[in-house]
Amino acid sequence: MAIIAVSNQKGGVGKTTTTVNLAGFLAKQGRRTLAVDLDAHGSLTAYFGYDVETIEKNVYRLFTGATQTKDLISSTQIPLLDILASSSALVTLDKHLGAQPGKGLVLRDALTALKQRYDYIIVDCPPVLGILMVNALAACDRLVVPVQTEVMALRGLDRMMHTLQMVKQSLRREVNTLIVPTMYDRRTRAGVEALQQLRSRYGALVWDGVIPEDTYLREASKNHLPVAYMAEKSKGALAYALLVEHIRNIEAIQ
Amino acid sequence: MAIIAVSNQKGGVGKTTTTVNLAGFLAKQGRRTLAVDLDAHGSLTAYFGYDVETIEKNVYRLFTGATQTKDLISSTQIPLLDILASSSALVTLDKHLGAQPGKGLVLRDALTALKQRYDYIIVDCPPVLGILMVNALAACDRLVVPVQTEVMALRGLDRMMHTLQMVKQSLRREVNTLIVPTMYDRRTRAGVEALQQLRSRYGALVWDGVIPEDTYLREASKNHLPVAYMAEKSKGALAYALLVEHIRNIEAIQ
Ligand SMILES: Nc1ncnc2c1ncn2[C@@H]1O[C@H](COP(=O)(O)OP(=O)(O)OP(=O)(O)O)[C@@H](O)[C@H]1O
Ligand SMILES: Nc1ncnc2c1ncn2[C@@H]1O[C@H](COP(=O)(O)OP(=O)(O)OP(=O)(O)O)[C@@H](O)[C@H]1O
Ligand SMILES: [Mg+2]
Ligand SMILES: [Mg+2]
Repeated sequence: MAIIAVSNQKGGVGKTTTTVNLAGFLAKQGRRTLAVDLDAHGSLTAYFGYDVETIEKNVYRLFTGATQTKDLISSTQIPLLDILASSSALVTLDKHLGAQPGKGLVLRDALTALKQRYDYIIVDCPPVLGILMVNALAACDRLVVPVQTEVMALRGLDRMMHTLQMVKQSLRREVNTLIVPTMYDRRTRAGVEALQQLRSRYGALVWDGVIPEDTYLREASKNHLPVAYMAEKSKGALAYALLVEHIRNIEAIQ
Repeated sequence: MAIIAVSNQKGGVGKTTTTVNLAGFLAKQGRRTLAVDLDAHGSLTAYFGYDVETIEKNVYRLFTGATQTKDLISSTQIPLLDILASSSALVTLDKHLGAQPGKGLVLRDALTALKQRYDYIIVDCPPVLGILMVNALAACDRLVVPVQTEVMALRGLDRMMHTLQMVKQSLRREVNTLIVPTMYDRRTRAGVEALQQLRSRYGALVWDGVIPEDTYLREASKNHLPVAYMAEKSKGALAYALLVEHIRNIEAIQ
């Protein structure tokens, strides 16, 4: 089993879109896949038609109770793809649990218990570096960082990578990181320049493909479907299929 | 003096862009203006060329020390526009202070002390509903909620407004809310439909203008300038000028 966390402190860069579409292709390729929503705002949970205000089976209960992880999982309309939904109650987590020791390993222990049930687990993170981010970094085998290909987002990436380094040191573990350029528009000079800067600054940490700007990715979210199940030949879908292939290759080696 | 908070739990919808450009036009129109950065990721602080890892004068110190607010303010290259910068230390605020009573009024008290110095204060919020959001709601006279004109973002708005209602009730105060449609592209059916849905669902809460998708707004951020000072005749600039006019009108009445 491989656990992939998808995170960036910058908002609106394609974290949820990347989580849904990695999970969608993995399931379509016959892999047993679980998508986990750590964002109190619940974009991933809403994507699959659930309501974060009311859903009883949710990830918050991992932190507060005696429920087994397997009893908190919901199905989706996609075969081989399940979801561990979010809850709006997650907003209070930092306040209530942040200062208690040992709360950083709750997710790791919960997902380890699912080792026999899933081939891949993809974790969607909120745009904030709090206790949930610590949990995601402690639990994952690999961190995928979507970065919008424009200058402001690159400035933010430097800050994010700096903070990540500190969190990794406090967890005393190294985490493989893959930076994924998103929303790329090769017709704009700003986009082309931003991608060049990203590659020259972060080198081999950056995936050698790009996720292009593609309205089919928005259409798919409107239809509550991963793009693999709605517009498989679109440029957005083809790019995510290549990213999945890359991740399956690098995960297979380890 | 009027205090405007700019917030939405959804990431990447134009909160920082709206803060910068409201503040930019107000300053250009001769109003003494302060922009406040409550986001630990520090997009607003970086926009004006400061570094959130190192800047000593920052908003975190309001919560931890005896420094007077006026001594934490920095200038920008724009006349009549100052900034109260962020700090990466803000990520720990919820953990350290979230459970202590009375920490929700720190910002309100700090900004009230500036009543004689500024005509407008614009507060940029992070994409999360924690102790900083409570502070922003307690301090502001009006809440501006930028909403991307696309379906996923509308779903998120319903959840956000629901949570806001709960926070307002716990603060026992009503806060005027203005929803601002952003990144609008009238050439796409999805954009036009989303705007229609937004207006039919939220009626008079929605500003009757729109902020269009405009690459000059990204260019301006690359040049560390509000769009009023870089591309004043662009459609993005004209839209923000209209929004400022609307806000000055509704604030003047009260
Ligand atoms: N490659 C793309 N092309 C076009 N639209 C995209 C692309 N990727 C994401 N989007 C759209 O951009 C918006 C933001 O994407 P998404 O919600 O996945 O970002 P996020 O990083 O998860 O945001 P948040 O910080 O709120 O969690 C959504 O409306 C999504 O449909
Ligand atoms: N109307 C617009 N037209 C074109 N680009 C825009 C527009 N508004 C914002 N942008 C761009 O979209 C990106 C996201 O905007 P911004 O950073 O202001 O959003 P935010 O809500 O503050 O994000 P976060 O949730 O990370 O705080 C930035 O690159 C910005 O330049
Ligand atoms: Mg998301
Ligand atoms: Mg912002």
